[in-house]
Amino acid sequence: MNVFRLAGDVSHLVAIIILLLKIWRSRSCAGISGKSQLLFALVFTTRYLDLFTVYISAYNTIMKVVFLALSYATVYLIYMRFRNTYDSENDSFRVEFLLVPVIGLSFLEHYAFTPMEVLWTFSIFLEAVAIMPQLFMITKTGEAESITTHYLFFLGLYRALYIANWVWRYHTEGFFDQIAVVSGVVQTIFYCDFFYLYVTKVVQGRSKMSLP
Amino acid sequence: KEREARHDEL
Repeated sequence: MNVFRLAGDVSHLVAIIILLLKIWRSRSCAGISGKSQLLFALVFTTRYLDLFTVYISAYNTIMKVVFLALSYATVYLIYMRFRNTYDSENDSFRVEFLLVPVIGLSFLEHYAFTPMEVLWTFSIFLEAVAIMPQLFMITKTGEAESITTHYLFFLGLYRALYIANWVWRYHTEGFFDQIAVVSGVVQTIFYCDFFYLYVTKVVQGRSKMSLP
Repeated sequence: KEREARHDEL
């Protein structure tokens, strides 16, 4: 464990909690892409299958349980509790365009052709594109509430911090996880455009971020 | 070992 990975996990946790609290307190999921949240729940489900088979550390186990619980709770709020506020018309991204290539790629590129490893690889590739429906929805509505942009900021920051973690681990322990690094770089690049808007628009204190 | 090192990340 190093400070970059810890900061990354905290940033990830903060993002998930920001979104969950926003939906719960406003009792609405307007402007939130349910599809992205479903994809994130799928990412955690396929990645944390080793939760009960491999014990790595208390931190590892606790964080996996927390991420699974919060992501399913978010999906529950969107599709069940506050489903009448779900904006399905604007959440129209065709997720099959993400799932098919990700499934295909995880069968082509993996460390071992075992169910656990192929599913882990699937979760890594899926996480890189899971935010697409949300970013698409924001471009479609042309705006995002500032709290949603804070969610996206911390979500994008988490994988950027993981990249720093991989650089650190490469230089200190020679560790290099090619699949996670390549996918993590792609994932972070998808946020760059948003990061620019976030810094130039939202940080100046505007309530909504309207895209050009 | 390699797998362990990989899967200790969230």
